[in-house]
Amino acid sequence: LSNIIAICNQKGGVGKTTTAINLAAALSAVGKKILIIDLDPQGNASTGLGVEYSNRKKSIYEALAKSIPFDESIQQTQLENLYIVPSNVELSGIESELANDKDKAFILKSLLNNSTTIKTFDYIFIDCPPALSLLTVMAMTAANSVLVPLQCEFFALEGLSQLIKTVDRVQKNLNPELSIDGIILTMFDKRNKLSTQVAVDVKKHLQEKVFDTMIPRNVRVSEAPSFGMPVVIYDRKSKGSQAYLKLANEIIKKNDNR
Amino acid sequence: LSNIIAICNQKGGVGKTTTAINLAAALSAVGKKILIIDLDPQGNASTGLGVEYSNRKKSIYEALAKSIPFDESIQQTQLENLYIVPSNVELSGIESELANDKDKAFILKSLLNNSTTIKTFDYIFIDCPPALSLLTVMAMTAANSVLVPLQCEFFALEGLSQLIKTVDRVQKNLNPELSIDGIILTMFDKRNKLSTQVAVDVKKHLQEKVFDTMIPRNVRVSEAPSFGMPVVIYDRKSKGSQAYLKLANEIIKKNDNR
Ligand SMILES: Nc1ncnc2c1ncn2[C@@H]1O[C@H](COP(=O)(O)OP(=O)(O)OP(=O)(O)O)[C@@H](O)[C@H]1O
Ligand SMILES: Nc1ncnc2c1ncn2[C@@H]1O[C@H](COP(=O)(O)OP(=O)(O)OP(=O)(O)O)[C@@H](O)[C@H]1O
Ligand SMILES: [Mg+2]
Ligand SMILES: [Mg+2]
Repeated sequence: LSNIIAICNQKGGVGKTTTAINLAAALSAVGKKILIIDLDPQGNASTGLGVEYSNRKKSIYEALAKSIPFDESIQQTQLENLYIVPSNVELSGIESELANDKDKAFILKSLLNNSTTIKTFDYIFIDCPPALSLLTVMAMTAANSVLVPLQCEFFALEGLSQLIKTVDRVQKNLNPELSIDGIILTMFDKRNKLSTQVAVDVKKHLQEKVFDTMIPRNVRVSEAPSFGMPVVIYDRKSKGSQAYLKLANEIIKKNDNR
Repeated sequence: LSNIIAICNQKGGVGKTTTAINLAAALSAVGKKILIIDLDPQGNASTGLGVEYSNRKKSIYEALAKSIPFDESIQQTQLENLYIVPSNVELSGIESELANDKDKAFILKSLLNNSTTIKTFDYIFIDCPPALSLLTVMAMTAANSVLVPLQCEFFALEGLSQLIKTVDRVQKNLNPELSIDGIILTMFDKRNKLSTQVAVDVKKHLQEKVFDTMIPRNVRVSEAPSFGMPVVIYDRKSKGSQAYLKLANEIIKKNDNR
C-alpha cells in the first residue's frame, strides 16, 4: 500500500505548498516514485512545478466531478519520478456542487482505491487549502497520515489545537487509520526570539511528533516558484534545499521502521 | 454612512489580520471610532486584540445565527475608540448550516443595516478568512469597499487576478457599490530582489489602486499578537508601527477627498 499523506493546516501561509513541492521533489531525487495531488483551488502546487494553465484542463476537479477517470488526471512533471494531479479554479465551486451528496467526504478516497496507477507510487502527497473545509476533510479521509507544516509564529501556534481536534474527529467518524505523522517547523529564524520560543513550545508539548529537521527561512525557497521549479532543483546547495533533503531522509527512515 | 471595508485575500498568510488590527488601532489612536468584525473562524483578530476565549460567547457566529441581536456582539477592546465583534470556532460550521438559505449572502449586510450602533462608527473593518467562501462573499456584500493586503511574494501575486474577478462578480450580482479601495503591499523586504520585483510589477499594472505606503517585514509586528496588542501600542517607534500609522493617514486623506 502506498503512503497517502495529507499536508494540512487551516492557518494560511505556513508553508503547506512549499513543503508538498520540495519534500516530493527531494524524495523523487532519491528514486522514490511520487505523486502530488493539488487540492487547493489557488493551484500554487501546480504553478510551483511548472504546470502551465493550458495544461490544467484535466485536473482534480474533473476527476472529483467524475467527468474524467482519475488516472487521466495524472501528468508527469519536468522531474523524473515526480507526477502531479493539477488543480484549477473550478475546484472552488466543488463544495456547493456536492452540498447534498451525503458521501461527499469519501469521493477522493474511492477514486484512489479504484485507481490502478496509484499503487505504483511510493508516496502520494495531497496539498490542502487553508481551511478545515470539505476539501481538507476529503484529503484526511483518503490519507493514512497527516503532515502539519507549522510556521514559527504566534498566530500559527493558535490554530494547532483546532487542527488536532479535526484530525481526531475525522479519525473517529470517517477514517479510523488516520494519524498525525508529524509536525514540520517551517520558516524558522534562529535570530528571532519569537521563532525560537514557538519551536521550544511545540517540541515540549508534542515531543516525538515533531520532526527533528526544521526548515529555515531562506529567500531561495520563495524565489524558486517564480521559475516553476522546486528549490531542490533551483538551488540545491541553499539552506532551504538542504533542509528539505534532510527531511526526506527522516521520513524514509521513519517509514522503513514501521 | 460609515465606511465598511472588507479586508480580503484568499491567499493565506499575507497579512489580512495584521492589517485589520493595526490599521484599526492606528485610526482609533487619531480619534476615529472603529469597529473590527472578526469573520475568520481562526479568531486571530480577536486574539491579537486581547479578547480572552471566555469572552467570545457573544460572537459574530451568534449574531449571524440570529441567536443574539447584532449590537450585543460588539464589545470594547483595551483601546479607547476601538471595538470588536469577536469570532469563535463555531463559525466554521456556518457555511453548511446556511447551505439551503438562498439569501445567505445578504445576512451580514442586513444585520449591519438594521443596527443602530453601527452608525456611530467612522470605519468598520471585516477581517476575512483565506478563502473565496461564503464568509468572504458575505463580507464583500456588506462592505462598500475591499482592501487587499498583498504579500510581496510570487504565490501571492498569482491569486490577485482571481480575487479581482470575484470582486467583479459580487459587484454585478450582489452589491453594485462595491469597489477595490486599494492594495496594500505587506512584508516588503528591500534587500530581497523578488520582493522588489513583485512591488514593481503590482504598481505597474494597478497604478493608483496601490497605496503609497508599503508595510515592511518587521519582527515587532509578529511579536505584538503574543502580547494581545497591536504593534502600534506594543512598539510605537518600530518600522511596522510607523508604516501602519502612515497608511492610516493615507486612508483618511483618500476618504476626505471623496
Ligand atoms: N522556508 C521558507 N523560507 C522563505 N520563504 C518561504 C519558506 N517556506 C515558504 N515560503 C514562502 O512563504 C509563502 C507561504 O508559503 P506557502 O504558499 O507554501 O504556504 P501555504 O501554507 O501553502 O499557503 P496557503 O495557506 O495560501 O495555501 C510563499 O510565498 C512561500 O514562497
Ligand atoms: N509586516 C510584517 N512583518 C513581519 N511579520 C508579519 C508582518 N505582517 C504579518 N506578519 C506575520 O505573518 C503571519 C501572517 O500574517 P497574518 O496572520 O496577519 O496573515 P493573514 O492573511 O491574516 O493569514 P490567514 O490567511 O491565515 O488569515 C503572522 O504570523 C504575522 O504575525
Ligand atoms: Mg498552499
Ligand atoms: Mg487572518
